[in-house]
Amino acid sequence: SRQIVVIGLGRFGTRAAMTLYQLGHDVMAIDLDDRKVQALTGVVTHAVKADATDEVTLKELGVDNFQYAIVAIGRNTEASIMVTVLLRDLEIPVIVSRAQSELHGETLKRIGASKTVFPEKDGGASLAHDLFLPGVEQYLELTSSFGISRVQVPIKYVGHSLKDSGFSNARDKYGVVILAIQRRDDVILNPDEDEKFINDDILLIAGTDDRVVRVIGTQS
Amino acid sequence: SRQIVVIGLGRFGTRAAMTLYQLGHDVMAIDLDDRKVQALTGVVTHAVKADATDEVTLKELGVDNFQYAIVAIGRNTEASIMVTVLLRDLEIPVIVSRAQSELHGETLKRIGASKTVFPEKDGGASLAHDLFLPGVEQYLELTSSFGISRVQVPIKYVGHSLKDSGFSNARDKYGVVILAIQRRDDVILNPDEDEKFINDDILLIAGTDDRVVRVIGTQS
Ligand SMILES: Nc1ncnc2c1ncn2[C@@H]1O[C@H](COP(=O)(O)OP(=O)(O)OP(=O)(O)O)[C@@H](O)[C@H]1O
Ligand SMILES: Nc1ncnc2c1ncn2[C@@H]1O[C@H](COP(=O)(O)OP(=O)(O)OP(=O)(O)O)[C@@H](O)[C@H]1O
Repeated sequence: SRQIVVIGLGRFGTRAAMTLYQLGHDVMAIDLDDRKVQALTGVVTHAVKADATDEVTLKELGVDNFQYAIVAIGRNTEASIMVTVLLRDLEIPVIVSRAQSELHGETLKRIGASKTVFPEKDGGASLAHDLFLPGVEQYLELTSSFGISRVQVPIKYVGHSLKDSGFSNARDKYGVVILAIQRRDDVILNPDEDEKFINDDILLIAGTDDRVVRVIGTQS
Repeated sequence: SRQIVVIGLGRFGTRAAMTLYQLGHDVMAIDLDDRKVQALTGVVTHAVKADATDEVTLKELGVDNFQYAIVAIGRNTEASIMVTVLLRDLEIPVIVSRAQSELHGETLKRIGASKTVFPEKDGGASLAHDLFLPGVEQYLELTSSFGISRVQVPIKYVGHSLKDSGFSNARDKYGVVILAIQRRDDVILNPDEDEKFINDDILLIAGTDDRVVRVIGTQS
């Protein structure tokens, strides 16, 4: 388990801090706003009200001992840049900074961010892919038209085997392939042709958007 | 190809509109801000400067003819609610509205949003999963500890077959399985054990976080 400091507890920073903690890591969460600090008190390892643009404060909090830092400050691009510079000065090895624009992102990288993230932009792209795949719970893009969709099993297949449902095991890179079946807490990778679908199965399907739609698009 | 109206051209709405257009759909993009409308002119089917809280304007634009609408207005929760209500009145079948909080999301659903999205929150969760998988370009969560990671092929495997690199074809749901290899514009699904890795291959690996880390964590 690692130690991460998350600075800026908006929705992005809060969710990152909570998820990291749930994944078993130690998380220090910092924000100027007392209510946000209170919301995470007892929810992550340590929540602190502080101004992250103050170098003395960062040192007093022992931030220089962390290997990982996330600068999740959003709107205040100046503050996010300053905090990133300070973290670089403290020689934090991995600094991930949230960017509000391409220019802001480029600036952050130049002054020391190891990586920049664009949650709003990524969210827009994900939604565009998910929108027309009814029942698609998630989409992982591989190429601009080929991806992996996580979908609820169409009712028409329940009780039938993969083979009878039309899914062969051929390594056909132009067809649709069921890479895995998620069944309650289990994940069945590369399921056998004779595996029968059960109600509530979640399928991981690899294929082009139009083919996946054809598989699941006529459900319900 | 479908017809979608996207209202609100912040980073989220702009990326959703552009991606939908690139996926081959017809997209009408609406915003109050002329610069944002200009930025999308010629980039999507039709970009219009308008106040989406005005019902007469929506009708004049023919928004009632669309089957899909995305309300991508961010900060102004009141406007996003009003626009969602109006779209519902116009009987748009599928309305996806961006939410700023759980309460805002619940409100949107009650007044007619078919689906709500939380890009900042989702971005925080994604980052938390990607952070410690170096070289992981993307992560699709299946269960809280098991997912599909999209990673650059570790240098040590280049030139070796899957089998020689330690990846067997067994349907072992507790082991790591290489579900696909992305090679330039091609995707090789369920690669054969004798397939050799090439420089720049991108691997789709299914497994628990700790096992995936063990596979790729000692690269470079
Ligand atoms: N100097 C600072 N030190 C500590 N925290 C800061 C500092 N500046 C801003 N913050 C905090 O960063 C948090 C997130 O920033 P902001 O509210 O601008 O982003 P946001 O874009 O609304 O966030 P999100 O989209 O993630 O909800 C705020 O809670 C704010 O108090
Ligand atoms: N009534 C309205 N009609 C049309 N557009 C609107 C209306 N109200 C707000 N908008 C537009 O919605 C867009 C996005 O809203 P806003 O800037 O509040 O979101 P944001 O959270 O900063 O966006 P993002 O995070 O996606 O960059 C803005 O470009 C704004 O002009």
